[in-house]
Amino acid sequence: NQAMTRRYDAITKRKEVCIKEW
Amino acid sequence: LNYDYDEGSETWPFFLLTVILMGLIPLTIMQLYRLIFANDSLETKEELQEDELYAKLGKLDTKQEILEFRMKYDNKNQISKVFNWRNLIVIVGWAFVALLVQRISNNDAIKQAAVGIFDPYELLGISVSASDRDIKSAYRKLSVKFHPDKLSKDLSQEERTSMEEKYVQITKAYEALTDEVIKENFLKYGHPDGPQSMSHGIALPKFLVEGSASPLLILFYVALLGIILPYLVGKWWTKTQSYTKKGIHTKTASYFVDRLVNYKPSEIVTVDLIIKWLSHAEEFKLFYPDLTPADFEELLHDHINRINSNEKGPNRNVVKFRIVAKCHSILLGFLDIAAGFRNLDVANYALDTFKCIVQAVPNSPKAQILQLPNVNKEQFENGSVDDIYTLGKLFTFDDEKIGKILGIKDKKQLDHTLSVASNIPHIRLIKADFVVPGETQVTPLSTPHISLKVLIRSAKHKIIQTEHIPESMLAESQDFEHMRDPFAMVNEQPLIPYSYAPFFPTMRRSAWCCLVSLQKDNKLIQTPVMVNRLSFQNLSKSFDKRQVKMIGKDIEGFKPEDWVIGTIKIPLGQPAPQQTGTVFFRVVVKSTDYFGSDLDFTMAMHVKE
Amino acid sequence: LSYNQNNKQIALLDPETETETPQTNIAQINKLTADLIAESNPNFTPQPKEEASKLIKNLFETGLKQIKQNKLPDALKSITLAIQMAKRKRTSYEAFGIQLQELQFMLRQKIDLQLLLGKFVDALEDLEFLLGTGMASNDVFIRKTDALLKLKKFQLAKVAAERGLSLHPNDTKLKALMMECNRNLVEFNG
Repeated sequence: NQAMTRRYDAITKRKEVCIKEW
Repeated sequence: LNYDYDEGSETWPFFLLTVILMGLIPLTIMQLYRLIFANDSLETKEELQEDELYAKLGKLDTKQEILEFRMKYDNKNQISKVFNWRNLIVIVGWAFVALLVQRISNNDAIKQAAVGIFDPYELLGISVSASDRDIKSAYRKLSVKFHPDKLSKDLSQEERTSMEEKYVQITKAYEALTDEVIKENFLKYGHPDGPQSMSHGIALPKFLVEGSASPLLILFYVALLGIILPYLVGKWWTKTQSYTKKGIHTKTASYFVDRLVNYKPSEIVTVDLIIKWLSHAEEFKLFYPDLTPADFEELLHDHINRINSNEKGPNRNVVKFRIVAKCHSILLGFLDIAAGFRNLDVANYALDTFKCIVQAVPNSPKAQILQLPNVNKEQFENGSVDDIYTLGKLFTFDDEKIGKILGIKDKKQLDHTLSVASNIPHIRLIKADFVVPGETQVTPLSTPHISLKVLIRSAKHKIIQTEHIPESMLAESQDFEHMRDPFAMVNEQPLIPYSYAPFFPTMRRSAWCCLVSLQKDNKLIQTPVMVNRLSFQNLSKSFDKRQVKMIGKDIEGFKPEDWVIGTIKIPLGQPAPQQTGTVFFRVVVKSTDYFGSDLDFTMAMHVKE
Repeated sequence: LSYNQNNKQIALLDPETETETPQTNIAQINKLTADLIAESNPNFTPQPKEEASKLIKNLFETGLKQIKQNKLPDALKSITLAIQMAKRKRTSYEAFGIQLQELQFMLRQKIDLQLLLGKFVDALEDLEFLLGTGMASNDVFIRKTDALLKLKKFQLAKVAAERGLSLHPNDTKLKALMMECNRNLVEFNG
């Protein structure tokens, strides 16, 4: 459950990286 | 019990000669082999032509600094092939051998001992390969001459005695070759009369062992066995142990493994992340122990962004060139490790990082265009035309328009840029199959390999569809040789020429890297396969898409036989599955040097009984 | 490690030298401890708590209602709130399978709204999350391909469509999307 939460919370950071790359 | 020393210098020259030759002959052979065969100067005419073309294209854009760096490091290898320590040792060794041989042949004591050797063939005056008949007839002739009864009366006593001795020798020689018992004696002891007097001695002159030089000799042995030998073996052992099979330092490899073991799937892989990991390579630390990974990271970013590092410190550009040049082997090692973890994303980004480093272009969607020379970045990125990301799209416009898009005003510069752009190899997939040699289909547990038929073309060329290529050009020979080694035909293709990479510190050849993953779990199934041989002949064809017209489905003026079809074969690390059905694989063929030169497609393996 | 008697939390003595893994482990233990301490029922089970479920369901249904009323941005807010409520109220010892399914269900609705509202990067990341939890159904690939096409990432869209078709070879929508990817790529590459 906590791993799932961590993975979900990582979405914000992933978005930032994605936008920067593209 | 009592040993004689070699006072007459009869034996120690032979001992020394043997010891020297034992090492000298293999070393000489090795060095000759290196000098003659380890060159890649065995290039074909086509390969040389292509190399020249790319070298010419690149030289125009290569900065003086880099040219100097190349002179220093690329040529170092050439010169050191001839002028190095090993060759010197070989030459000195042979000179010493000549000296020894001369000393031996001038030594009377040795000559005398040689004279005492019993040689029946010489005594009878026949060749070593003489038959029994020849031996008998030679004996008969000579015995007639030297028989005591047949000797002439007016010979002196001395002459008589010597003749008689000679007769005895001749008889002995004949018997040594014919009589069984005596022959055995001769073969065993070298003399028909049985064992002769033998002396045992030490093949060293007395002064070395018992004289004043003897403590020196002991010291020499102690140094050799106790110090030099362990030191050399230890040094060699640590050197072997410090580098992995792929040629990267074990510490670097374990750092990469650590990064990948702790890699969280939530973290997005980027080129920046890979550069961060690269900067911890042990090889860099060994080059420059005073610099930190942060320094190396900065230098790598400087390189990619084409920043002059000398502004940050003296000679920093040379440091940058050295570590950038080293990135090649480190990245390949990293790629291998990523494949071990079956991580497709990381492998893909490792190859993207490779491109960024080779071309000194950051990983942006516009990299295909920015890898060209003379491009005015601001003008291009703020241009009003529809966004152009690919070379293919760029070549839909006429030359003048391209000049405006890229912000190149000078005609000569534009021509050069267009020349570079049209010589960047693009790879088009014509046919992709799973092939089992000798079979028409893939059966369960068979060993298929992937066979790709590709067309290396310029971005300027009109697209050629699979339908335009006749099947005969794609078929492979079905003879026995091909069945035995289906991969041999790949090696008949020419080497890929030097890259256009004016910002890379050394001259390099590009390659394509083939990654194969299972669509089911999106993971790599094997280590990457490198493609180093493909013909670039098609790039020089004039088949400009802006001029060529279509006639229905056919292309006007297109002659397929004028074009070269390349073959890429990817062996699969595992056999076909046991059950029949369809398995989907994703194949990624990525260039290490150029943006826009990749293939990424899915293949279905139909496993049938 | 240091142990705090009052709130029963542990901490690293020297956080600087430790890598991420021990820090993550400690955070997990601390959260579990906090949840257990807050638990009032001595006979607790992995069954999801009724109270929390009600709250989450309410927010979610509000969102659905707003969709029917065509108030899409509000619906997105409601559903996002529902997801946040789930994260806050659900304890780590409640059944994982149920929590995962709940999240997946709500996310799918969220993704559809995001796609309708043009928030393609958000939708893409949520889709990647779903894929990461093992949800490889055809609609996930259909939506991923769609999002990438809208973002003009034609090569990535093609990769998604190809993977979708490998797992669902007969899906007509994916086939149509594949053709669209190829059409766009032809144009993109001149």
